[in-house]
Amino acid sequence: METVQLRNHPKRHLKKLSEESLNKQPEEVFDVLEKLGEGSYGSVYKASHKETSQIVAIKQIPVESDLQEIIKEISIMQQCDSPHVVKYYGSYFKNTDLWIVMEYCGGGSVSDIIRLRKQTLKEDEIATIIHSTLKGLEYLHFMRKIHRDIKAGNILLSADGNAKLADFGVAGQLTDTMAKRNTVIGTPFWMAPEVIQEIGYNCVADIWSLGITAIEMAEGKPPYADIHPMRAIFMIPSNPPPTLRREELWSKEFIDFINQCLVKNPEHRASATELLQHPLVKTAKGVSILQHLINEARDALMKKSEMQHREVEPEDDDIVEENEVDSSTMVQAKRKEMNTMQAFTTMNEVMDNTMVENDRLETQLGTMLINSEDEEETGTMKKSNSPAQPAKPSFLEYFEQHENQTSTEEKKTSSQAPDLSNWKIPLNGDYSFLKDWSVDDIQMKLNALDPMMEQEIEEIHQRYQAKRQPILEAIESKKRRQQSF
Amino acid sequence: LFMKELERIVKLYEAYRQALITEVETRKQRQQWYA
Repeated sequence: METVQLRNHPKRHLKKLSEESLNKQPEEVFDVLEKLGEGSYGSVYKASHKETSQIVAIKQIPVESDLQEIIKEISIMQQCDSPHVVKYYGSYFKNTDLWIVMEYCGGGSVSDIIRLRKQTLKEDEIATIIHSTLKGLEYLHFMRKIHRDIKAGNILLSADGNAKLADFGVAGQLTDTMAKRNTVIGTPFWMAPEVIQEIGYNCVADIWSLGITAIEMAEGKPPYADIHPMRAIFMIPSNPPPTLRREELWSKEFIDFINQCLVKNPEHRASATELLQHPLVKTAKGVSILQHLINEARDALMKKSEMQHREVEPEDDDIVEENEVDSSTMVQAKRKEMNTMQAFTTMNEVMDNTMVENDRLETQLGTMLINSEDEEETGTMKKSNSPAQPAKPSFLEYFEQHENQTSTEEKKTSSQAPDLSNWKIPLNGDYSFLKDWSVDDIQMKLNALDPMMEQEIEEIHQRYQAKRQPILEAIESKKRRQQSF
Repeated sequence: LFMKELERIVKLYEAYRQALITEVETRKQRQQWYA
């Protein structure tokens, strides 16, 4: 049972919501101020706790969403008490939504900062962010938890620049009976080879992701970001560890840090505690060096909001109302705000240390979840797809989003594209018929290859899902009876 | 099983992709040679 834990300081700090507060309607406890963005399964709002005036973030999730995911996220946050892990204050059911009240991080995510400033980070800035991220990981790993989705989009900065780990939607708990997990989960480009190979993994899988995140902060996107994620997940285990594109631009300490993280054999990979002793981290500057990044990102956001507001501000007030209710432009504008919790990271083409915004090249790099853990003997952390929303794992959403994004481009050439329903790739490995095709034909087939592959993957997924669904439903109903917040 | 099936498909597509790319390259080289 939760208790009131308000410090008796002149300026009181919210630690947890009291039983009394939790029994009230959330609007009585909070003033919802503004929408911060779209999260992995709902919207995130900035709100003020009336009693203490503390700013919090509230994630509003439709109850028909995958409740198991949400319960897991709450459970992980609830068990953590670290200045480097986003804090959980309590939850409410309001109509058809679940409201999760958590710590507000005024600096936004590291990926938002990169995107808003249109600039990648400098080495000393990266080192400072890595320093506090490692402290968060050290704590998490000490608690026998794996984040499983470390990336710049899930590292939030507080207003003073301290990094906090967020988005525990896919996090997992290690227990003594299950020291290594074998579920493919995370975001493809950041995923450790052993996670992809399903050979069992532990906490150091997060260290690999941290190494990839270091490259992401330096170059604006992770290695292989330009290629199809399904191809990437087969390249990551077979290729040598990725490196910075232009190592000559970086110090030997930074290069070495990345090398220490990106060791393919997890047994030889450094732990968070070991990496906190790395020269790059030991000599990292204080968080004050991040202040200008936060300020610049905030200014850029305000400018953007103002511009968007001007763009959508018509002369007639009635039209404003119409837009607010029905226009996707308004939603889009809000999505570009600093998300406290976000599911997708948008990356742009990068030239050296300067990011050039190029919408056409934007890549939505979403979290991938392949095997759901249907039942584990420990029962501590279970993963299942809710019967209410059964069909789609995040990586398929990635494909859909990716397709939507490029649909304008594709539509232009769709009249020439081959008919995917009638055209199958040869299974026997005999490609001699290609000699009869024109170069244009071949090029067309090449362009159509990824959508075809995605379609086939979707079909397979549907097939597997149909087999698993009855089992999942049974587990789900059993768990729902047991769960309470 | 799902991963195995995925791997099979990706490999199949990868081989086909390589064949298509090789064919285009060969045609280009041939064209250059004739030119």
